[in-house]
Amino acid sequence: DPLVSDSELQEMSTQGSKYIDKEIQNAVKGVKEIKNLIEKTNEERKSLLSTLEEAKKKKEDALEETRDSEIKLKAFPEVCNETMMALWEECKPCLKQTCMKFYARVCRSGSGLVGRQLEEFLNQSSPFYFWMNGDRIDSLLESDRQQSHVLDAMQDSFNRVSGIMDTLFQDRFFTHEPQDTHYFSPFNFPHRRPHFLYPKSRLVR
Amino acid sequence: SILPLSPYGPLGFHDVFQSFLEMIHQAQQAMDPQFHRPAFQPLDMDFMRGGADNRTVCKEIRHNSTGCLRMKDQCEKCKEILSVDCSTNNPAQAQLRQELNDSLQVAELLTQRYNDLLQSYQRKMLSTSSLLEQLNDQFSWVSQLANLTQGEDPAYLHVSTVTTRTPDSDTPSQVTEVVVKLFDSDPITVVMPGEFPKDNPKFMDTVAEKALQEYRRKKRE
Repeated sequence: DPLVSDSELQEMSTQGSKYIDKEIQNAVKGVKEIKNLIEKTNEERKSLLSTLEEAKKKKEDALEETRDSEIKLKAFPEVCNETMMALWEECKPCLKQTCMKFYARVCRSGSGLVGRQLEEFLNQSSPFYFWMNGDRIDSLLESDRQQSHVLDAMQDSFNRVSGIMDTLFQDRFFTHEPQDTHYFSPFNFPHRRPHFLYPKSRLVR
Repeated sequence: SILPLSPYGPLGFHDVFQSFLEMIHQAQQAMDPQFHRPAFQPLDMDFMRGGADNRTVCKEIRHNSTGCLRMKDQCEKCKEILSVDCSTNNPAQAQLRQELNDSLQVAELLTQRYNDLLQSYQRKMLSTSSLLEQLNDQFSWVSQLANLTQGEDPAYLHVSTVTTRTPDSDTPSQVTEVVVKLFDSDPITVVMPGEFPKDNPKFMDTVAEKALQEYRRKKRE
């Protein structure tokens, strides 16, 4: 035998539905709040992007200046050639030994290949590259390349997201407040579920 | 409009929210892969300054032997090269070298600053990504509502049975089991403690809350 009557079950359903109705309204309200947060974040992002562009310009100017100085310096005759070459010949084995010792201890794999590659690199390098801090310049150029790549990838991704979000937030749901508050509360239980919650087919029928 | 009473205009609740869900998913898909690519990691500028972690140094040595040049400070003869003074032979060259070193320092500093800004920018992007996630989390269950409301019953929650269990070896204290359906979901059984009488005004709020939690948990799965 049922412990509760049909009318009691109905009343319980009504009470529970009121709670669900409230939760749905909270979720819709929450969505609008998140939308505002996304917009605020986007404003901050735009401002940051403009700072980033300024910083990029300054960095690239400095890099260009460095490269100019490097080119000019390279054009000079190698006046200290003799001293430099002598030091370089003594520097190379020490550098190779230090580097290989580090590599074998820390990196472990592929020491043979790395050793040959390093020897070739040192033999091809000039002490003037070293003297002019060529390695630091190369690092900077490599950083520049990677930074550009990272920013491009982020921008590309964000542009796609931005297009989608613009379309989403231009929707009437976000741009128009319903005029009639009775119908605005689509979850206006308990009297009747609003028409638009019924599937179209049923309404058409 | 087939749905003239809808506050959302000619489109109904289902149409509006269904497209939301799809769009949020699309946005998440566009954003997320970027944060999982190794190339997306901001540069480790310590490496440039010679203080990189060992793994980065190993990678750099394998990739390009210039990584070994960072160890020049450990070789006296290499350090001497850097301090060779050619100014007696050519003062202009010395001047130019000084200019190069100065501009190099400035470029390194600006590159570092740029990297910091890039990291802030990345954090901002991550905030957007996390907001999209929240949007999805908060919203997906609502947007599935229309799909699950096929029945004629106007209630969002339908109580089908209420059973009270007297204490036994399995359940030492009395409990009330309420079987409910949310929209057109499968039945969900909510167990309420016996000391919470069903005529308590908060009883059904608690039942509905638990049922909704369970419903959302299943939807997330």
